[in-house]
Amino acid sequence: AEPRSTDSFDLSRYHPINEIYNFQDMLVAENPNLVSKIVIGQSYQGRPLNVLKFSTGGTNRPAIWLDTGIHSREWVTQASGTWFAKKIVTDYGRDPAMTAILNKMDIFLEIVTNPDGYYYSHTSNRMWRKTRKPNPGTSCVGVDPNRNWDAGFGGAGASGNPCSETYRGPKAHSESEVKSIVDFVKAHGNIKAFVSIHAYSQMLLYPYGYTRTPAKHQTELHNLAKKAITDLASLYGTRYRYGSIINTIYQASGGTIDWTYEQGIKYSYTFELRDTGRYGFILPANQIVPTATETWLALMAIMEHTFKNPY
Amino acid sequence: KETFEGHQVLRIVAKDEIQLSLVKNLEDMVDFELDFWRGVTDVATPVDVRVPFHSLQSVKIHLESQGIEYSIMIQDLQVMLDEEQEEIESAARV
Repeated sequence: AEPRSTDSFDLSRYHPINEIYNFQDMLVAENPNLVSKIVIGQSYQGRPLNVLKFSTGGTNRPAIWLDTGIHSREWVTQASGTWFAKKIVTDYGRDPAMTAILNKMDIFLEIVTNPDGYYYSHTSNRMWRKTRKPNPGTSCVGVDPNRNWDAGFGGAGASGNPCSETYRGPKAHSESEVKSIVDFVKAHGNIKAFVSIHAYSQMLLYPYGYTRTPAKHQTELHNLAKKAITDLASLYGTRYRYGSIINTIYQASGGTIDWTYEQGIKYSYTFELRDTGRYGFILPANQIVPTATETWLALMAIMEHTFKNPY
Repeated sequence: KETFEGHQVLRIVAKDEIQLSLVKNLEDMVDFELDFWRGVTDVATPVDVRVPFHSLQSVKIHLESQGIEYSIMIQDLQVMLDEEQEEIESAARV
């Protein structure tokens, strides 16, 4: 039996893709003056790339972009994205900070950024990470959608082997799941913050990943990251590391937020959510809500900073 | 449906940069069919890697022969996946 409303949708468990799509449609139907659904493109296998738009009016307002699930097996991210969507509609008109943000800015949220991979991780291979487009000349399928962006593309920190989990793809933006976001961001032209959410290892990262050259706004990005992870830790004490991608984890070329930063979106961040305990990608469902709740505190720090520091 | 009976996830802790590069070399040993859940970053950060059953013994011997410390983070991945699937199905029934 499908839940009749988003209030009865169980945010504390993992859901297959059709249930997340139903949730999105219910949220739109329940909040016609705040939430709309934009289909920015299609996945390789023809699934819609749904983006929820939270807006109180205006035209092409400055905006904040959040995405989850670009790596399909990182299930806590799609589940957290669903929780974020409900949180935004619950808080608007109640929470002063969220109300102030939405009175002047729009929020875009793509929950299932890699739908083919997510469906496959539910039905065929729980460990699946990449897209599901076949690669010519090999039985190995898929491209790592976080190595396919035109930022240092082809450099060290990605693989040219289609069988690798970090295969960059035949050329930048070859994956429709990536190209659709590229086109949307370019067409919108007024996005001021871009947060791409992954799991796991509890980190908050900013550009660059493909080069050791510090980002022009490194100091501000670093200080904001520190504030964000401090707010996050205030709830359950979950400890995050933070810094530039290349200095904090490893060199990674063709990454999402290197591209968004080079598009002029100053507040570009990548999250790596829980876990560092013993579950890895198989994070128990009872950690979904705590993870989403603590992450929201960090996201609010980034969104409030963006709102208060227009550029 | 791909299953993962006997697959283990090892948490590898390199003592120094030399050991870290030895662990990094594992990435090129394609026959082991390793799946790095958490890649090689720095000495302070453990590396988590899923090892298929058929490679387990070889990988453990490889690590032990070089004095590289590891622990078993997940004893049998399929057991955890079965629990996760059961939880999804029971919650859906409710």
